[in-house]
Amino acid sequence: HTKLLQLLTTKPE
Amino acid sequence: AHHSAMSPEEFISRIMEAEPPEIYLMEDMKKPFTEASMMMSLTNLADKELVLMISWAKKIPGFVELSLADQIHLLKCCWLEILMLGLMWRSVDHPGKLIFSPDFKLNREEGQCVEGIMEIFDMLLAATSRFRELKLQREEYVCLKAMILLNSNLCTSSPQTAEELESRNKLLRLLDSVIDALVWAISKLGLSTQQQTLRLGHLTMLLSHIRHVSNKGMDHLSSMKRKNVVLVYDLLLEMLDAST
Repeated sequence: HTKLLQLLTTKPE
Repeated sequence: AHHSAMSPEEFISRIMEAEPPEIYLMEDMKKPFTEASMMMSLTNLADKELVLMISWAKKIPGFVELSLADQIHLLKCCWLEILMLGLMWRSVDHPGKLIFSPDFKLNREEGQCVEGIMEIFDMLLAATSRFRELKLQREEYVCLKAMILLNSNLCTSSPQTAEELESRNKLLRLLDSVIDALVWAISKLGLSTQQQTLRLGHLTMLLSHIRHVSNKGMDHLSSMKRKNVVLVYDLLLEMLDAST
């Protein structure tokens, strides 16, 4: 998992 | 509401709300800079800003409805242009200075300590002066930033599958919304119809300069990395590797 992908797929709080 | 059902006014207020917070470098600056220390400060700041840029993009109405592949591709294509436009906006009222963050401001001459960066600083300052002459408004600025993101790979990829085609069509409709929003923002300035058209042209033409400076900056950063002047890591490394 790349960091970009991780940031894009985490739901906003 | 879906962005296609939003008024330009609503769309702009949504992208104004998406604006990332002010970011501080929070480092003890030892002046005078060395080539390594200045590059380290610049890359540290860029890495922090990139994390905020991803959250910003996700708040642009319609962006997360694009395919994940498109979202990734768009961000990888335009990240340095977005950083540079933000820098220009922060610097617009400070002629001759580049306001990287409230605690990291540089004069043109300070670029002398990093090989090859003064040329880039000069291009950044020149584009900033153009925005100053045009008296760029905040509403216009947020539209231009969204335009950079959504326009960044329109001419470098062509959709093959049905899914790609669907995402491409969504992207085009989203660009329509951003252009409508920019036209609306310009229409609020009390200009004649002809002056409005000219302003739209001048503002969008500046985007090609930003693309040019970004390409120069990308070459510069990858050469600094190659020569081990600066250690590029984390999200910045991922984005840089994607573009070179």
